[in-house]
Amino acid sequence: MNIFRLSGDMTHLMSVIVLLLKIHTIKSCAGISLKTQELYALVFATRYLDIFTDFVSVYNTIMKLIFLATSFSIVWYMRHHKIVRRSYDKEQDTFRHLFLILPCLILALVVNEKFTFKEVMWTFSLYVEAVAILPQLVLLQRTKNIDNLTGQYVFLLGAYRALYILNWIYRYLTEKHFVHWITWISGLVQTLLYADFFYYYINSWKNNVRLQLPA
Amino acid sequence: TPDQTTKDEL
Repeated sequence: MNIFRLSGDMTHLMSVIVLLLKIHTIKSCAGISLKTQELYALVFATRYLDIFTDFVSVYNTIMKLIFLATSFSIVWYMRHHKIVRRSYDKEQDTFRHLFLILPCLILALVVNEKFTFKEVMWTFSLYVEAVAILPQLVLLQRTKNIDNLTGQYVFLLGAYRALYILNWIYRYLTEKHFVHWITWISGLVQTLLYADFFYYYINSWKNNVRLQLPA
Repeated sequence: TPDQTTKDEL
């Protein structure tokens, strides 16, 4: 464990807490893409298959349980909570995430470190996480009005990935033969997807204007 | 420790 990874995990935790607080307290999920939330639930469900078989550390197990619980409860809130679901704009959130899931599954079957069920599922979860934010970014560009909680949520998610890249650089420098192209490339792609959002988010923050993404 | 992969990461 290093400071980059710990702060990355904490930033990731913050992002889901911000989202849960927004949905739970103001009972609204306006501007949030259910498709992205479903993709994240899928990411954690396929990545943490070994939660009860391979014990890494107490921290690791607790964080996995938190991410599983929060991602599934956010999906539940947006789908079934009688008040929250009313604020979900399904007309705008139309990204066909199946078109993301299938290519990731095929790629995971072809490009992986070991052709076993667990390994393919783990690799699949990496690829899905890399593209999971796309429906949310598309929705933000459509709905124009980005409330600052949603903006903070996306910003924290991007920051968590950026910190993970620093973590991989640190581990590469300190642990010999720590080379994992699949993890690194999918993580890099994911972080790059946030690049333009970061640009507009920081600009809007600097000029103290509402965050507007270009059409 | 788990084999040197990123599996020990979240």
